[in-house]
Amino acid sequence: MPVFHTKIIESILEPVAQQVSKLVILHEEAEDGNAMPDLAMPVQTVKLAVDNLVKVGYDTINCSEDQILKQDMPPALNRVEEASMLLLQASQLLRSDPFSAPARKKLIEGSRGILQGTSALLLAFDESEVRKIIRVCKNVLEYLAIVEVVDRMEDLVTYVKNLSPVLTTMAKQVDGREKELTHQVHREMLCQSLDQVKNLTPVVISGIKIYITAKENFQMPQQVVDAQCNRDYMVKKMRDEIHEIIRVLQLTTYDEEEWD
Amino acid sequence: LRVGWEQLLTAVARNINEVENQILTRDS
Repeated sequence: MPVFHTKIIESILEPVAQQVSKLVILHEEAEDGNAMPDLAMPVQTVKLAVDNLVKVGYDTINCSEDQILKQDMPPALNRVEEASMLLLQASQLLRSDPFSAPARKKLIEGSRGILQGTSALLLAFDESEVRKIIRVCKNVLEYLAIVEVVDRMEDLVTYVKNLSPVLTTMAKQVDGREKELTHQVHREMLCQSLDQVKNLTPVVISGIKIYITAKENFQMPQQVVDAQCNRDYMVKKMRDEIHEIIRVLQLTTYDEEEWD
Repeated sequence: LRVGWEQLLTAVARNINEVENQILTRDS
């Protein structure tokens, strides 16, 4: 049974995954050959849904600027389309022979194929969402990288004014992602790093302020150097936490013990 | 088994619609 790493993917795929597994077992037990029902209607419903999905999928590919998404989606859509054709062939075979073994095989292959294709689609979209959050994180990193040019109080005011909304957006998006994950360990790691970033923010600003004050008041060179080192150390700590967030956001593997 | 396949195909169709909704929601 596959394990899904976000709640939304789990809620969509888990019920179908369970039914496919159950039916594969039932199918294997029913090899003695019970007559199969006419599945033309439900198969037609699936085909219509697949046709819509494929249309929406290609519209999305054409509009998206995410090159990786554009690359990942077509194979998944093909998988779903091919699976839908297998279901159609199965229902046609069953119409002429309700005992057809190839028809049963195609039904199982088709159902599995749709599950795999939709799973790949959802994963492609999920990865695209993660890339969006990572872009925001990198935005914060870029702001942190320019801390060295902040050497006047008015620069600090502008710096804080620009940094705050990006940090807030990052915190909101990482928080939202954390709540969406099914993997407890990853959730805790994100929470911890995000808390660290929140705690470090005033410390970093204060560090910059101390450095500017030391410089503007012509304090001893060693004091200025110490203030600068302290500022850089705090900024580095914050950067490390953001890099950790980026790393954890990209994790999709599972803690086997926990899931067992 | 009869009910099983019809149920599965209904679930599959629902699953596809939900995936489509996800794509539309995230795309907007």
